[in-house]
Amino acid sequence: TLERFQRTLEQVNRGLQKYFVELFGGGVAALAAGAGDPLDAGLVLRAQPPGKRNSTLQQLSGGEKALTAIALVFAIFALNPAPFCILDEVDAPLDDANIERFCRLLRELAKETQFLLISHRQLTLQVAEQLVGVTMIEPGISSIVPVDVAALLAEDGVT
Amino acid sequence: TLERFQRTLEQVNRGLQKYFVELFGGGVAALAAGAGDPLDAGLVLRAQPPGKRNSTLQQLSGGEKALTAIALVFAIFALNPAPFCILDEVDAPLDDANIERFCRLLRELAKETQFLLISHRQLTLQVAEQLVGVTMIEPGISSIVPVDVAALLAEDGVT
Amino acid sequence: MRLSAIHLHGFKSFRNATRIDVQRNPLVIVGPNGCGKSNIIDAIRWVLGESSARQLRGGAMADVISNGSTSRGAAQQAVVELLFDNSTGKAPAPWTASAEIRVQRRLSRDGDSQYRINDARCRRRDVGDLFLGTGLGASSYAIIEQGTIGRIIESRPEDLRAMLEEAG
Amino acid sequence: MRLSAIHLHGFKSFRNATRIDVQRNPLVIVGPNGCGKSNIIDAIRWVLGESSARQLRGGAMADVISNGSTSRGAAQQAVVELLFDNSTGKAPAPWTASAEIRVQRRLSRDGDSQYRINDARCRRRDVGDLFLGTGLGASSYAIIEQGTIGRIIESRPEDLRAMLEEAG
Ligand SMILES: Nc1ncnc2c1ncn2[C@@H]1O[C@H](COP(=O)(O)OP(=O)(O)OP(=O)(O)O)[C@@H](O)[C@H]1O
Ligand SMILES: Nc1ncnc2c1ncn2[C@@H]1O[C@H](COP(=O)(O)OP(=O)(O)OP(=O)(O)O)[C@@H](O)[C@H]1O
Ligand SMILES: [Mg+2]
Ligand SMILES: [Mg+2]
Repeated sequence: TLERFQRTLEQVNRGLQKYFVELFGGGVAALAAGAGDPLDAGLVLRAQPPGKRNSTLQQLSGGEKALTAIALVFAIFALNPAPFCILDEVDAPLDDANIERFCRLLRELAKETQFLLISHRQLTLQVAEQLVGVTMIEPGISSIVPVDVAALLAEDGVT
Repeated sequence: TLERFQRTLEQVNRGLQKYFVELFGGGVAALAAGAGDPLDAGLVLRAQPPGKRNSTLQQLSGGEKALTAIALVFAIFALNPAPFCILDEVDAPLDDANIERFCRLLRELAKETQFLLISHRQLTLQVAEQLVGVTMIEPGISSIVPVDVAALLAEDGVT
Repeated sequence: MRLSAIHLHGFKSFRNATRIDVQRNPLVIVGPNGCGKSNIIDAIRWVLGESSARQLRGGAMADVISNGSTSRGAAQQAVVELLFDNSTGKAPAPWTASAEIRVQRRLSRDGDSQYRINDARCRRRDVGDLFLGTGLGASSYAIIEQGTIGRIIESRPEDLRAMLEEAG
Repeated sequence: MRLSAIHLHGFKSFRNATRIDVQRNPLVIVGPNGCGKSNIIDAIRWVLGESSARQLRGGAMADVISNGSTSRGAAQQAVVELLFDNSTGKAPAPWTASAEIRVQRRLSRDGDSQYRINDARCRRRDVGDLFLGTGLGASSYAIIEQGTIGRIIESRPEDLRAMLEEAG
């Protein structure tokens, strides 16, 4: 029903704006109903990092797109947490400062939701409460190995 | 002329195999003429990392695809170096060990070809002979700033 | 429901029986390029009912069955099982009272494909019903695959709406 | 021919006149997300004759002209110039004897678009001829944009052939 949908949209927008500001340090983001019958019209996302005048999402940088998408996914999650959330190298386009903001937010949401992440970035490994190592001791065959955290976080740690 | 094309194909395949082995530590990669008239048939790429039996390129992992593409681009480059080569965050899907192999190969090719790279990975910054910093002192407006290498390479260096 | 373990046997590069215990949160999976990390995510999507081979980076569904390596033969079947801790009783009926819920899918080379919940055969729909209305359904905003995070914001308006309706 | 400097003024986020001297090789560009690094690559593609606004992450070609920021007004034109050191005399005729070659493109809001080589007006084709047969031509294998490295190996067979013919 329309009222329920409007309410859901308002709740997601509150979360989206909150997480967008936490990740970008300011700016504005929102989902708005597009043209047409409100009962089945599509949704359009608008996002504007602080200090910028970009008109379309297309002009956002690779990292800005990833951060905006993370804010949206987290906003939807906060509304209706699934049993778990899986993020496969979402941090690849991010700079170190944004990885730290992403991790801060993740740690917050991990109180409610179970997260499984895959990453090659040392800063992200630091958010882990559990590390699972995968390797191919025998070429072509995957196996699970204990992770030596100290070696990983050392500067020349290989991930 | 067919002969010329065949010769070009042979040369690229020699480079592709060489760089593939340097990046993967083994395995096989080649471009082969597809079905149809050899004068205008398309080319099909095959790549098999060491120890694996993958049948299609689709089964390769994110990092394996990037490394294979790098080997191909470098092989074409070695054949006919353009004035310069620009690589925008090609290292994003790579693990640290593969970044080191990529950088070793890059340093080798930089003797012949000019490279401009963009990266967020500290290991890649170490291959730079020149670092150019871009930032937005005034929000929304880009400017060039000198890069403090020591601060960048320190553990908490922000890129 | 909390995911407590993942079992893989004969699924893609997991040729041997492999168990991953999920003990703490967040859990981060690490390892070199090509070692099998994203294959674990493909395994989870597969057990939960993924029917598109393309979404699992394959041509045909049989591509999920391990073809071994240069020194190991191919497997004859792929089996993946997810264990959920339901001690909070949040699972929908008829599983509300079960302390542990095991969801399994198996596929053999002869095409035999089965789903099981707590070792009892069931249909794909039954697995879907277990996760109905959570982010693990059709529009699955709960699983972000490698390389796709930037594309989420370029989704079509009707897909963004579907995501929201699933969550509402 | 060696790229020796890049000048940008009014191009995307480079609202102010900006000069980048390319002194050593390899050169690595660093900076936070969204600060303008990929815009530099867009500027290079643009000067070399890129005619698709979409390839430059815009809707219309005028999107390359800086629209300023919340505290600065929009620019009226975009100007980008690349300086090449041709002391080895490798440039094709008629530029073989020029020690330096400056390639410039400008676009103003009223639609006036110009190309110049060493300050003399020229056509887009003339810029193309300068780089004919190198990787900077149509199939430009010499510029790998952000997020596209994995896709190169998924190119269609005819595109892989075109890449090779350009290099042959
Ligand atoms: N049916 C199969 N049998 C055996 N191996 C397979 C099968 N399907 C895929 N693979 C192998 O799995 C490997 C890819 O694994 P995966 O994508 O999980 O890597 P990854 O750890 O995510 O790497 P990256 O860090 O590069 O993303 C490939 O090398 C591929 O050959
Ligand atoms: N015409 C324009 N005028 C002003 N700013 C623009 C214009 N076009 C794009 N931008 C801005 O440029 C920024 C993107 O820059 P760019 O893509 O170069 O970032 P980047 O440094 O590559 O970041 P990342 O590390 O995330 O890839 C956007 O924030 C966008 O708003
Ligand atoms: Mg992966
Ligand atoms: Mg960029």
